[in-house]
Amino acid sequence: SPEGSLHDEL
Amino acid sequence: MNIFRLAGDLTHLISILVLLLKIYATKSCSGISLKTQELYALVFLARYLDLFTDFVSVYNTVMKLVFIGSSLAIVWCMRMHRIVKRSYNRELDTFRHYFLVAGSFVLALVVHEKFTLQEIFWAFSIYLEAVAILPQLVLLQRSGNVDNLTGQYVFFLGAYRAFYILNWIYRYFTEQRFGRWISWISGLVQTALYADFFYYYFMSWKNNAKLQLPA
Repeated sequence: SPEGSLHDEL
Repeated sequence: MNIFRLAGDLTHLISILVLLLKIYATKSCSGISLKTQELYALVFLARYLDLFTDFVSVYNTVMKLVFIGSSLAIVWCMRMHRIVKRSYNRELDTFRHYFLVAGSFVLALVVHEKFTLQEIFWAFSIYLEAVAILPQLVLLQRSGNVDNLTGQYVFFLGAYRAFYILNWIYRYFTEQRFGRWISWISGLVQTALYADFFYYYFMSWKNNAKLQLPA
C-alpha cells in the first residue's frame, strides 16, 4: 500500500 | 528508521523490561497501576491491527509482538498470578480509566486521517496512549514512596515518547511528505503529562533522595 496510509512506526 | 526512533523504541522496550523485572524479581506489583497496564494493552491491540496485513520489516513485526505479548502478560500477572495479585494496590488504583477509553474513541471518530476501521483504531490508540499513564501517576501520588524500579519504569516510559518527538522533527525535515500532526499533538500532550514526574524524579536523583511525589 502507498507510504501515505501505512503506519511504519511502532 | 532514524537514531531518534531507534532510541525511542529501545527506551520503550527497557521500560517494559524494568517492569517485568520488578514484578518477577520482587513477586510484587505494589505501586503499579493495573489500569494503566490494561490501557497499554488496549493501545497496542488497537494500533497493531495491521500486524498481519501490512508487513513493514522484521524489526517492526517482532517489536509489535513483544509489545502486545508483554502488556498482556503483565495484565494477566497482576490479575491472575496467585502471589503477584495479592500486592496489587486495588484501593489506591481507583482512576476511572473507562472515561479515558470512551473519550479517546469518540475523539478518534471525529479526528482521524481516514474514515476506515484501521485508521480510526490507530487514532484511538494514539489518543489513548497519551493519557494511559494518568492512573499510574495518580497511584504514585497516593502511594507516597515510590520504589526504584517503579520510578525507573515510569521514567523510561515517559522518555521514549520524547525521543519520538525528536524522530518526528527529524522526519519532518528529511521527508517532504511527513506531516503526522495526530501523532505530533498527542505525543506532546503525552510527554507533557510526565513533566512534573520528570521534575521530581530529577530532583530525587540530584539530592540522592527517595522519589516522593507531592500528594
